[in-house]
This record gives sequence, structure tokens and C-alpha cells, in this order.
Amino acid sequence: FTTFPNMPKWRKTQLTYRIVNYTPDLPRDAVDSAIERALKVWEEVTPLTFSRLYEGEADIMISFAVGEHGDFYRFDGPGNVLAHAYPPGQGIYGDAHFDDDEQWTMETAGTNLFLVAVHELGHSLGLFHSANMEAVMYPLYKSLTDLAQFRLSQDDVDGIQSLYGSPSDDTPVPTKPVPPTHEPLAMCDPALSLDAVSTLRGEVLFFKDRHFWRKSFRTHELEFHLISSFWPSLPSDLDAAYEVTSKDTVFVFKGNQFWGVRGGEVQAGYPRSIHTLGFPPTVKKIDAAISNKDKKKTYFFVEDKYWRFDEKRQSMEPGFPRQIAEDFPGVDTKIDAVFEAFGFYYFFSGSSQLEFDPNAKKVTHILKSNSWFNC
Amino acid sequence: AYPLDGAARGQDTSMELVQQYLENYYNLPKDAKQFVRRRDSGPVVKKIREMQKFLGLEVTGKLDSDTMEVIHKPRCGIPDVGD
Repeated sequence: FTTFPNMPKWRKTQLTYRIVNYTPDLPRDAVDSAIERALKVWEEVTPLTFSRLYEGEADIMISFAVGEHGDFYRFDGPGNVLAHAYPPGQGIYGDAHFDDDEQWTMETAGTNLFLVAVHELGHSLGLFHSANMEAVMYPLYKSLTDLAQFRLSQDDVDGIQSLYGSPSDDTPVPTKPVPPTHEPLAMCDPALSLDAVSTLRGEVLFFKDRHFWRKSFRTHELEFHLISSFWPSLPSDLDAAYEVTSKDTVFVFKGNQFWGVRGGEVQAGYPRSIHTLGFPPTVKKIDAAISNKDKKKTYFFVEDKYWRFDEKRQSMEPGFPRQIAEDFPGVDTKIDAVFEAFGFYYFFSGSSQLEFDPNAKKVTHILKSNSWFNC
Repeated sequence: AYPLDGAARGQDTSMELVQQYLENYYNLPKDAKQFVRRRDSGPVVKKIREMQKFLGLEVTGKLDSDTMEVIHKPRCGIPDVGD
């Protein structure tokens, strides 16, 4: 590895970044997520932290441009130069520019924005190019066959730690998961409501706007991510989500469409219309859903009614919809989300959460919607 | 035998490309004379060697096909050697 001549570096560890504009090649969420993940790569091996600004001057200003764009290094059209960035310092220093004559993608085809962003942000932090062909700071662009396998090389880690050291031991490890400062809604806000909740392979995903919290009951860890950082093709502001464990698939709903997601992959053939499940045309969207693995039935909640879907026969059952309050006494408000844990159903409605015992057929507790967030 | 015009022109284009690449990324001075008496020395040949070494190519000092291929590859716009 090498550092810039005279080894310029940031004299602070809490840095700010701002995405000044966007490329038309990708959804904004995808750009947000690529940059966020690229910064996280460097954050994980240094004491540095990055918080996002949405206006004004940030340490690292990220922008897309073509040709002449106000510095002395004009871009050169498609191919050749993909991007460039400036070493740490004031003004243009620290900034990263991406050539919008490239075809920016989230996949391995075209020019992957995440991979180039990791490289350029390495420059923004003070790394120069590396002669190590395995290093992300090697000057020539190399795509990956499997982006999930991306790792910094030891050369990259040695380089950045020569400037900033490793994640310092004396940084107080937050006993509670510290919400990222750019979190749209503080997770411990008592007014927090949720869009959708689903289990996923023993964990629980709590969806809100463009993000989701991921809770592991095993480790009690709570992570916070952009939906697009895991599933770039999924929309934000979801309506409902549920897991069918026998299929190892989470079904995600928005409007009159739904997607099947297995692990990190959105399954082929989606989105599909919700009416393929047997809903009448009058149903434009669903509010919440949950699948009971023992009974092999899935319950869809729409306003004050619910439908039951037979997972074995793959069809909606006759005799539905029924009134929710009749079969789930005490659940008499519009539902935002629902999931099952420890034998209870947890219905979310605004900032409240109803714990429902399906055997006793009654609400056993009323909680805050964010009661799972260790607040 | 002298190379046909076309070939000469092609060679000139490659040479210009290489010269530009070396100026952009390897600090070759803009007015570097292309070749001096001894064909295996001179600033350009030295820079070609430096580039080949940095990018992990066989260090020949010549514009072989591997070197020409690398010069056309997409890359970062920051120089490989600094000042």
C-alpha cells in the first residue's frame, strides 16, 4: 500500500459525508446503500465513524459528474477513468467524484458502484494506490463474481491502520446498540410505528420506511440496515411481510404486489399480483400478514377483516373474509404489522403492540411497538 | 523495411496513448523525449518499466500486448505514483 505524499490524514475520527447528487443509472436508495456500505468497510477496521449530512459542507462530498466538472481532472467519457477522489483536507479535499458516463450498477455487470466507492473513499481517507493486485486500492477496476465475498485485503487494512490504527480498544463499546445518527426515526421514540414485521431464520425483521431493524433472539443484538443494502430490488415503505418456514421464504408486500425473498435473494418471477393469491379486486393492499407453521395457514389482515390462506392447497379458504375482532378478541384496531414469537401473536397498531394468546384467544399484554429494541 | 504508414500511424497512436497514460499516472514529464540513442533507456522506457512493475506485468520496457491491454482497462483517475 502507499499513502499520499506527506501522508495527509483526518485529524478526527468522526467524519461526515454528503451525497450531493445522484446518477440516473440507479435508484437513490441503491446509491445511498452502496455509499453507506463502502464507508462501513473502512469503519470496521479503524476508529473512524461516518455520519451523513443532507446539506452544507461535509468532510467527504460525494458527487456524480461528466467531462469537465470544476476541478482540474476532467472525466473522459465511458471507460478508462471511472472516478477519482482527493486526500483528506479542507474544501475539495476528501471529496469523491464518480464519472456519470459510466454505467453504474449494483451487480457485477457494468461498473459496480459499491466496489468503486470503497476504492475512492480509501483515497478520501488518505490511501494512495497499491501495487498489490488483491488490494481494493489497486488502480485497475476488477469486478467480483460474488459481491457477497468482498473483503478488504490485508494490504488495505495495513494501509488504513497505518494512518488511523485499528478500532481503538478504549472506544467505549456501546452497551446498547447506538442508532446511527442518520436513522430517520430514533428507534426508542415512544411514538415509533412500524410498517411490517417478519421472522427470518430465527431472527425478526422490523421494517420502517427505507430501513429495517434486525433482532437476533439468540444474541439479543440489534442491527439497523437499509432495505436496499440487502435487497436492492425491493421497495421501501412496505405494507406487510411474513415467513413461510417450510419454504425458507419471506414474502414481502407493497400495494397490490408481493415478492418472495430467500435469504439475501429476491426469488425469480416476482413481483406478483396479490390477486394471484385469491384476493378479490376490491382489495388493493394488505395491512399485515402472518403464517402459522403448525397449522400451515397464513392470515392476511386488511382493515377490519382477515383472510386465511391454506399453504398446503395454496389457495384462499372459503368463508373468508371474517371480522378480525370476532376471532381475535381485543384486536379491534387497524393493524400495521404482526408476527409470532414464543407462541404469541404480536399485533402492531401505531405506537402500540398487542400480545395475543391464540390459545386463550385474548390479548395478554399491551406494549410499545419498539419494546423489542432494548430501549 | 519501413513499417507501412498505417502501422506507423497505429504505433504513433499507441505511443501517444502510452505517453498520456504515463503522464497521467506515472509522472512522466509532458515534454519527455520518446527515445534516446540507446533503445532500452530514456525516460519513457523507464516509466514503462515502472508502470509494468507497479501493475504486476512482466517488466520488459516494451509496449507488449499485455501492457497495451492494461492501458485500456477501466481504472481510478488518481496517479499511481505521487508527488
